[in-house]
Amino acid sequence: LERIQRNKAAALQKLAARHV
Amino acid sequence: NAQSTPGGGGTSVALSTPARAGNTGGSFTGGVDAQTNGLTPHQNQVLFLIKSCKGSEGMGFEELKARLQGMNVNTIKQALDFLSNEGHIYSTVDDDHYKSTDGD
Repeated sequence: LERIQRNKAAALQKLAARHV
Repeated sequence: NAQSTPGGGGTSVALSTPARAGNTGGSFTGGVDAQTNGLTPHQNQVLFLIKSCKGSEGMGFEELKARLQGMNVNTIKQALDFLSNEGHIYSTVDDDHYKSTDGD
């Protein structure tokens, strides 16, 4: 579960970085 | 690679939520919303399916494959790869399960 949260956080960061 | 300059505010891409949420069976017949976000139709199809899955584990690769009959397995994998690189999806319990970032 911790892994899921981490992956999600990483993905959200990527997404944010793409859409500045 | 590109450093993002902060402070621009969030002009995020408006992800169109198709109004066909109840329609689970159908195959995408091209159309306008297959071209949103600059994704290929295949990538969009994969993303759409993953979005439509509300389970905590997301959608498994086997299920994706089953729902995307006719789509090459490698194509699906490439789409998954691309989408996770872009941050649209992330893997959950294992590398075969994916969930969408803008689901919740």
